[in-house]
Amino acid sequence: LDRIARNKRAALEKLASAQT
Amino acid sequence: SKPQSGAGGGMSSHVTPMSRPGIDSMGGMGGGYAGANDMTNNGLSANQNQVLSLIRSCPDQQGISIQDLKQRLSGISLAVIKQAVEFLSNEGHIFSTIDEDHYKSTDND
Repeated sequence: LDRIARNKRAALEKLASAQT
Repeated sequence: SKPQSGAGGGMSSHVTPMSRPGIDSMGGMGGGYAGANDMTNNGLSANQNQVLSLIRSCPDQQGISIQDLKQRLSGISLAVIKQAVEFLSNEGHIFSTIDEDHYKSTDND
């Protein structure tokens, strides 16, 4: 389930950069 | 003094979800367009919001599958759902978990 954590982190980064 | 009751005339420019071909307007600055349509609270379309809230409501660690989404959103075609999912994941609202068919939301944990 390493993939889940990795994808989640990537998504969170996207979200953060999209919201600024 | 125009008595316009919002009954929606025949040739007004209303937006029918079905009449949209696969072209989504991903062109611009990635989610910056505010208030293009109504019924949005965060720049998402109604379909996208439905998909997002369904994904949010799923407590599974592996998230919810596309098939599940389709079953619960029986009024929406699979293509539209996939499009919404793709958009949401591009925006970072959701991400795929065990495979490309399972998604979980970021902002519900």
